[in-house]
Amino acid sequence: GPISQPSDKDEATAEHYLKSFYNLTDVTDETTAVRREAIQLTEKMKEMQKFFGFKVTGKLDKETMEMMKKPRCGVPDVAAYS
Amino acid sequence: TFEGKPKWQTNKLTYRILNYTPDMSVAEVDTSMEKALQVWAKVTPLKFTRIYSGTADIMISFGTRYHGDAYPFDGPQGTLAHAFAPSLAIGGDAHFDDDEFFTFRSSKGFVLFLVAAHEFGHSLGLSHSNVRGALMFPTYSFTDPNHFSLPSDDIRGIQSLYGPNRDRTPIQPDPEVPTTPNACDPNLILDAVTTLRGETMFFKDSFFWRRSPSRSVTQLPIKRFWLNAPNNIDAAYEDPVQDKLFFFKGRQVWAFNGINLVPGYPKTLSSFGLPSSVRKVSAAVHVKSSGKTLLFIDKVYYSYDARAKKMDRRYPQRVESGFSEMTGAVTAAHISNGYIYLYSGTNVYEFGLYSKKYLRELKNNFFLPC
Repeated sequence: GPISQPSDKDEATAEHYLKSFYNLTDVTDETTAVRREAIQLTEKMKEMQKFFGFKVTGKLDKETMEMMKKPRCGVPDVAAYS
Repeated sequence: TFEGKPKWQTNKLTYRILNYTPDMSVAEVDTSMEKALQVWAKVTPLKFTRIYSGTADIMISFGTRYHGDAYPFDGPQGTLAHAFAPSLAIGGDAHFDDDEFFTFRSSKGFVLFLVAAHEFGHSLGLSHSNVRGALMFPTYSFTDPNHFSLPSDDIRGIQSLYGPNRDRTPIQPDPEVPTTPNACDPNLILDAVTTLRGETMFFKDSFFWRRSPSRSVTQLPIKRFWLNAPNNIDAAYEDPVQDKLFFFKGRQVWAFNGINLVPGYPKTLSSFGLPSSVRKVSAAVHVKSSGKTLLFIDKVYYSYDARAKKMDRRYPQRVESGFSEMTGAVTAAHISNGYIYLYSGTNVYEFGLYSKKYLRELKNNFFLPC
């Protein structure tokens, strides 16, 4: 069957999750913003997948999304916390 | 631990409960917080004293959304709570999201004791653990508070900051505290393996690994799933027709429908028609197509007809006579993708399910992440 793509809602959830727990930051330099944001998102996704022992792809797969939807502690997993 | 290893410079800490959730009685909240702090006090020299006014090291409060720090809560579900690493002012403080439904011990809500014990780990200087089953793992997982014991990963973490509790005998680590089995241990011998509604469960001591069809694996305490199940089981199998899961330990057998104990269980092994001389079943597996359950007792096995509810004739047989090359005692067994896997010590032997032809030898952690 066709490979299911993450919905816009899932992508928004993922972005919010990575901002909250993996220090994903907004890119302010507008000229290269889109590309840099995409690279950073992939890297942060990989960081999360590595932490949870998942297959490290940098892509928003079902397993990663399921973990993001679980109730959890608000303290970041690897990012600086102050 | 957090970067820079922040920790309290004294072992005598104070806490104060600033307000309460409406979900629970005041006494239940007080007890939950006290018990959560004692989780850490038991394994360290730390002592906690409650104060009712002024500034405590650990200020405990319930709030929603924006509640006075840089980390607003997000409504129901999602983030449940957070706490700050040891330092002055907000350091050590623990905040609980009151948009959640907290409970004293029910699984229908978030057990406050479990959430608080995790948060106080942060208050004392622990960051998140990537060990599944550890208290400091970031996601919430229900466990019966009456059966809670601090996993070894958390003990190692907190004792790296404060050392062990020398007042307690025996000296830590507490032998009653289960250590988390390691899938990469070359000497790992699994207690039992079974399928359950499409997933595969691998049991060791008081924990099991849960492997989904997508191959993701999580490790959990047995009691977190089956409150009435024993730890250190001998064997397990699933009968998908009855939608039942069976656990064997010693001369007893438990049957579960999902996570619920089937009324009338545990029963004795004689309910399977096994002779009274059998003291334990070392492995079990159910073949759905034939309706037969193979019950292994070390180097021999019986065939139980689940449909006729009686033991087949001409059993027990030597395992080797049914499964060539299988000369050792069978310690666990399961079926996956048309193959039957028989475990013996640290090895797994793969056979064709119907041909019973020996195919290959694997290591015990073949199905586990290592």
